[in-house]
Amino acid sequence: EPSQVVDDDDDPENRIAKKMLLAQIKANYSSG
Amino acid sequence: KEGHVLKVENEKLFGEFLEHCMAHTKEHPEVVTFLQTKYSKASPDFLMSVEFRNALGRCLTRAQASTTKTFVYINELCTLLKQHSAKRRALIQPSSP
Repeated sequence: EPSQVVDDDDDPENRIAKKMLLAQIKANYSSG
Repeated sequence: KEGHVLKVENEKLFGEFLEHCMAHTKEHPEVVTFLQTKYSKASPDFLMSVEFRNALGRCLTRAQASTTKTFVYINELCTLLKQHSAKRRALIQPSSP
C-alpha cells in the first residue's frame, strides 16, 4: 500500500510564505 | 529579575522553534539562517518582552501542530522581528532630542 506523501507546497498559505521569504533572502543577498 | 527570566525563557523558546524549523525546512536551510539574522538584529528590549514570548509560543505550538505551515510561522516571526529591529527603533525613537 503506497504511503501518502505530504508536500509542504500543497498548502497555499505555506507556498506563499515560502516565496516571500526566499524573495527577501534573495533581495538581502543582492544588496550585499 | 523578571526581565532576566523572560529573556532566558524566550531564548529557550526560540531555540525550540529553530530546531523545529530546521527539521522541516531542510530544502531551504537559508530560511532558518535568515530568521536567526533577524533575531540578532532585533531590539534587546523586545527580545525579553512578554509580547515576543506570546508570539513565539503561539508560532511554536501552531508549527508543531501543522508541519505543512512551517514557512508561514517563520515568515510571521521574521516580520515581527523586523518591526522591532534595533536599527528601526533607533530611527523611530532618536536617542538625542
